[in-house]
Amino acid sequence: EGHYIFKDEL
Amino acid sequence: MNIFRLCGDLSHLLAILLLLFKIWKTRSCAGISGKTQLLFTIVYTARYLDLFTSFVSVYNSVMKIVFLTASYGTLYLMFYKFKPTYDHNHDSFRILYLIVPALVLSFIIVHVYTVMEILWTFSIYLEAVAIMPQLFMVSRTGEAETITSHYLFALGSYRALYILNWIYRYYTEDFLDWITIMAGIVQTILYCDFFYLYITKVLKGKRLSLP
Repeated sequence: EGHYIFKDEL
Repeated sequence: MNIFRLCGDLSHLLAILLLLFKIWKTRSCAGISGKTQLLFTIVYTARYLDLFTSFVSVYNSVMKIVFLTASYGTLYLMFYKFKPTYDHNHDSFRILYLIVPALVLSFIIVHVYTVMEILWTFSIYLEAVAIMPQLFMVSRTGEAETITSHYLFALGSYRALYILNWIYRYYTEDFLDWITIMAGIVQTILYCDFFYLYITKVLKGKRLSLP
């Protein structure tokens, strides 16, 4: 699920 | 959260509020591209559907709600309340030329084939080019009001600050998301000409006008 990491961004 | 990310978000927020302020204060949306505003509304809607599916933080959710509300509010002001002031003759960029390639690309280069993931990816690609109708409008009219220039500068700075944030995150979290990074770089490059004009003209107190 590594690529979900940036989805805390807006 | 790091300082680049925070400054990026605040810059983005400032841009959106500046635009609303400008329209409300002057009772006019002259010089503003309704097409760019429509594209940004599509971007936020496609990306922030995850408000219903995942919770990150209060900060994250509040900002998403503010961006969504402000973008729909801007559309309301432009296409309803102050519609007579909307300069649609100069807002002639064909947005399907942006929407269709962004949609196609989001089916080709995407991490996972789910509806949410494709919508998120589409929003990243579309955001990268969403400013083009606005820049096209400025180039057609050959000028921009000072407050519109501030709006564009804040909006362009936001993604440039995000690039610094991604570099920082690479060193601290050892992770890169090439989709956001490549799109973010394209987005920032589109503003370069404008940044140059902003620094050489607007910051020296002159009006932004093209030679």
